[in-house]
Amino acid sequence: LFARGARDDTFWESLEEILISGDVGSRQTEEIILSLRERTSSDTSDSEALGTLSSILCERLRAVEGTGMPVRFSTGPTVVMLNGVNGSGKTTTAAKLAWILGNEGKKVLIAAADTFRAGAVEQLNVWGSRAGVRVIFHTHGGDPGAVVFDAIRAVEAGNFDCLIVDTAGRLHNKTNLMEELSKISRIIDRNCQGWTLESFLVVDAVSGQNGLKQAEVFGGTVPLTGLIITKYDHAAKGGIILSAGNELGLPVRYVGIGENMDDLKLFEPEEFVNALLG
Amino acid sequence: SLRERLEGVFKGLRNRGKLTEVDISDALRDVRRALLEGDVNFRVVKDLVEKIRVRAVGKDVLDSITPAQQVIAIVYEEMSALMGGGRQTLSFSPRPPSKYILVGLQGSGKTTTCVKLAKKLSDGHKPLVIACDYRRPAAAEQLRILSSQAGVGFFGPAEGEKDVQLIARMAMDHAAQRLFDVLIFDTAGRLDIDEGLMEELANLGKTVEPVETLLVVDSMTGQEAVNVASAFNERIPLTGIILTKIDGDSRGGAALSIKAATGVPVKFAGVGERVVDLEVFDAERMSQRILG
Ligand SMILES: Nc1nc2c(ncn2[C@@H]2O[C@H](COP(=O)(O)OP(=O)(O)OP(=O)(O)O)[C@@H](O)[C@H]2O)c(=O)[nH]1
Ligand SMILES: Nc1nc2c(ncn2[C@@H]2O[C@H](COP(=O)(O)OP(=O)(O)OP(=O)(O)O)[C@@H](O)[C@H]2O)c(=O)[nH]1
Ligand SMILES: [Mg+2]
Ligand SMILES: [Mg+2]
Repeated sequence: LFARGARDDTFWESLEEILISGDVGSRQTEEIILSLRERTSSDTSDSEALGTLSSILCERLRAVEGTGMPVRFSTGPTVVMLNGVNGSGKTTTAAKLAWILGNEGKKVLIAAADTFRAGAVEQLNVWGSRAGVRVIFHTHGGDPGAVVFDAIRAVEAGNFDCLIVDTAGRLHNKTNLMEELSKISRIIDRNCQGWTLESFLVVDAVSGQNGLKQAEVFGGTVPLTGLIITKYDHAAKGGIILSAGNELGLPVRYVGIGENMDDLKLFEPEEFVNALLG
Repeated sequence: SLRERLEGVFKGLRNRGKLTEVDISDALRDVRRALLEGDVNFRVVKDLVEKIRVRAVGKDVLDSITPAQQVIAIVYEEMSALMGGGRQTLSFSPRPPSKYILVGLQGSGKTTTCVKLAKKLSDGHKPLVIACDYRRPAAAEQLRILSSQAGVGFFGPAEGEKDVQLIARMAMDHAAQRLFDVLIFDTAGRLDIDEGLMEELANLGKTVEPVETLLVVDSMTGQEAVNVASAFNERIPLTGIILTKIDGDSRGGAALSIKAATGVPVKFAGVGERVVDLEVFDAERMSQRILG
């Protein structure tokens, strides 16, 4: 595609198509193209320009603190809260994280705080037994905050290193559901003084620009410490993460690359940029 | 809103004298922006804006005292032309049972939508939902719980059964014995690029011989919507789309992209998590929403 020499309109048009098709978004794409135009001249070759672009994008991602960083552990247990819209991959990601951390020697407990959706607790219990991780759950329809509270007590009593809280999917424009999420987050904050707190937004890689809106609104409701991009094994490029980093300062910590327990890895900016630019 | 932006653009342009074709092209940049921000596919936007441009550089727009209004009207007309058409109601088989297969990417809302559809068809029919997802943990259980909430029939696979064609055949036998006349098959979420799973779907279609195969698409789906729909359509001919989570605030451009690229019409919209939350798709409301 960019094998020719000097750049012309076709180069910029093709680049725009690549970025937009990768869900980078039109505003962010315009800004990226402008910034590349400033750093290239009429005798820069296409491949050089692409190389420059690749560096720009990798630098930008690396500049977002926490990019590709695993779940943090220091003194006291770590709580990982998983948030996100319906179907984004939270429950599966909870299992994957439990599996990975368990293999690193951490004693992990999962809180099944989705007390609403049909079969949610059953789904998490199957994963828990596969991962060899204990799951705290209540009866269907109960108060999610109560599950979290019980789980926190269990962490203290059982000397666990990590508590993973799986929450119910919710659309960010539903005020009452976002208030419920905020309440769960406050319960963790109040009862886990001195612990390490992580709160991730789980976003589907196939999402369009609404994924950015999700990050904005969820970020305004709970103190997000990062994104997990799921279903990255799809052909979708997840371009919204550029805006998430640039405009919201949110780092991508992990990517989900499949439906099995070991299909989760740390985010790598270079791999993302190469896939995006083809 | 787009209307306000266009009015602003045209106001500025008219202050410099008569409108020209170049002025219109400038204004169309805003239309293009709005469509892309609404998640409409890049190529679909390109074709659509060109169609709009050809009409918008006509004398009646250039000489109009309300050019913004004229352009917006053209935009809506061209969008409706793209999104409308095609049979938007559910088909039934001339001889029962009517069989429906719901397919789509992971987490798009298939399981929930199967039950919603069954609920919708309960009046005048005896629906049965069938669990053909052996991959997701507790998938059959989720479907069983939802179908009991909705008061519709449920058929699940034997423990550990992984042959979807066998499950389907047993379900159809069960349905024949119990006189269920509407059969809705829930399938596992799958990637359109997963050859093995797409093959499984194609085979299921041959076994079931559905009157409709419906692609369930999350309304927040981005630029990949066209590739996904085209790939599914190639393996198991789609007769309709169900757009889910419309109760969110995604612009929903995927609806326009898919219809424009594959011709498959959007038939229903999921508007919530309850089993009653399924509406007939409103193409006009969707156009307004996409433009923001
Ligand atoms: N291919 C692929 N599928 C995934 C990935 N992560 C999750 N899934 C699938 O996506 C679907 C939804 O996953 P869940 O974990 O149930 O999503 P959730 O966010 O908990 O959903 P709700 O609780 O209903 O909001 C399941 O079929 C998962 O197997 C991933 O990284 N890749
Ligand atoms: N708000 C809202 N949520 C929905 C809608 N449709 C489905 N959901 C939710 O989206 C999530 C995923 O729904 P499922 O029915 O499990 O999706 P699925 O396609 O069967 O998922 P897989 O089988 O894992 O591929 C659940 O939390 C549902 O309650 C809708 O129209 N609106
Ligand atoms: Mg879940
Ligand atoms: Mg399902």
